[in-house]
Amino acid sequence: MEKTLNRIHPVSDPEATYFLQISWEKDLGTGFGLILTDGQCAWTGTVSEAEISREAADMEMNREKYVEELKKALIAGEESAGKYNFSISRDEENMECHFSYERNLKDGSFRLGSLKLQAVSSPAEVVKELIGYCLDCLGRLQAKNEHLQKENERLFSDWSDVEKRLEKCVEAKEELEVDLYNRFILVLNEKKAKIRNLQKLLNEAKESV
Amino acid sequence: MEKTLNRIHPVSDPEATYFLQISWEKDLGTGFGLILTDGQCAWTGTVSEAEISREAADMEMNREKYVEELKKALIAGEESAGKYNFSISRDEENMECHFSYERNLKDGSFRLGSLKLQAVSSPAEVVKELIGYCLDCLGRLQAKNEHLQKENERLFSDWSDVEKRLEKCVEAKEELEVDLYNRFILVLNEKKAKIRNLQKLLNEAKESV
Amino acid sequence: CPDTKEHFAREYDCYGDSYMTDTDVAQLKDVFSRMKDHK
Repeated sequence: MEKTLNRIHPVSDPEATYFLQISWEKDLGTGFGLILTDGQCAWTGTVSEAEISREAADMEMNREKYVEELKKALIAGEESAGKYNFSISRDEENMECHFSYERNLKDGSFRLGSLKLQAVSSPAEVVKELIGYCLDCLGRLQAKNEHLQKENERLFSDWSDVEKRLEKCVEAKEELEVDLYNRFILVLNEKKAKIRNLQKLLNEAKESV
Repeated sequence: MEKTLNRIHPVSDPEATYFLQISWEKDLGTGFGLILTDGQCAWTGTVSEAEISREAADMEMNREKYVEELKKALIAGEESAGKYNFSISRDEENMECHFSYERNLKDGSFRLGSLKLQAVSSPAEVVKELIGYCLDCLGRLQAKNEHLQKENERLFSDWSDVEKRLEKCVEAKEELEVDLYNRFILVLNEKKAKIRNLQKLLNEAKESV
Repeated sequence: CPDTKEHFAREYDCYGDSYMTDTDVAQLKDVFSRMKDHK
């Protein structure tokens, strides 16, 4: 079960803050659940796969594209701030809430979907679940953070180790070159001294001949 | 203002779930605020610096050590699971709630602190703030995660680059050594050939003498 | 001309290193750098 939780400010009451939790199995296009709360009351509802198909068909929109729009509107949260509008009209009497979501366009907007949510008899439980869900996410993210931090430190240390070994290798290569040339020079000059000497002896021998 | 939010199950009602938010400036020891909610009702209270000093003195415990205990009990959350107990007794009539926290020991427990919390007139606002706080934390942590993830990838790529450069350097060093020796051998053998030749000529010259 | 050739052949090996004059690192490096690829 995938879940997200986002803060929304309905155009019907911009000052108000609601929290919208969407939950789905594998892919949003196969249907999703909604939970909406204002911290005091809570409403739930579902949108089925068939309803998604019908909405897309009503709009004469490619179904995949429609599902992408739903993702941006209902799941993306801050990333889609301002691009999608939500409307909430509460029906206290029937314990319902009419919820609609639409795409904002420059010159107007078009409705992406709407549904009637049912009020939850014990909103406190929903609130606790939402806060609990947040804490669980925070816990997981914190753990992942720490893991990544450790991973970073390890990678940094590995990098600096290899960097040092590279420096050493470069130095060693330079030292090797200097060392070999010095040794070559000694051996070669020995041979040259020998040649000079032999040349001198040969010249002397020739003179005596 | 530092804040934490943790889930607690009071020993007075283990089945119940409460959320405890602690907030403090710079150091917990200079005093802290508490917010407690069960998702429906909410209570707030503060513990001042003087009260912390008094509690520590009452227990004849070093103040710093006492503050460390408070941190573990009230802030650490999951990390101190089971080591600290919380008791909550609600006084609906007076719109109050008596909250106490104690350290669990093998053979008993000792009280760390207690205070009377005042019920909040609009708990929904508190709930919204807590969920909002969670979402903000999640947002920050998510962003940090992504940053660390990118950092990870960059460090990994740097590491593999420098690893390749090291391999190249090692190869280059080996090739340099082989190459220099090969050249040296050629030049040296020329000298030896010259010495052999001069030796032969010298011998011949000596014979003719 | 042949004389010059013979003179140089007597003084230097086929890599340009002198038979008799002592060498140093710079000269040897120079000789090595002029040696064709000998692999």
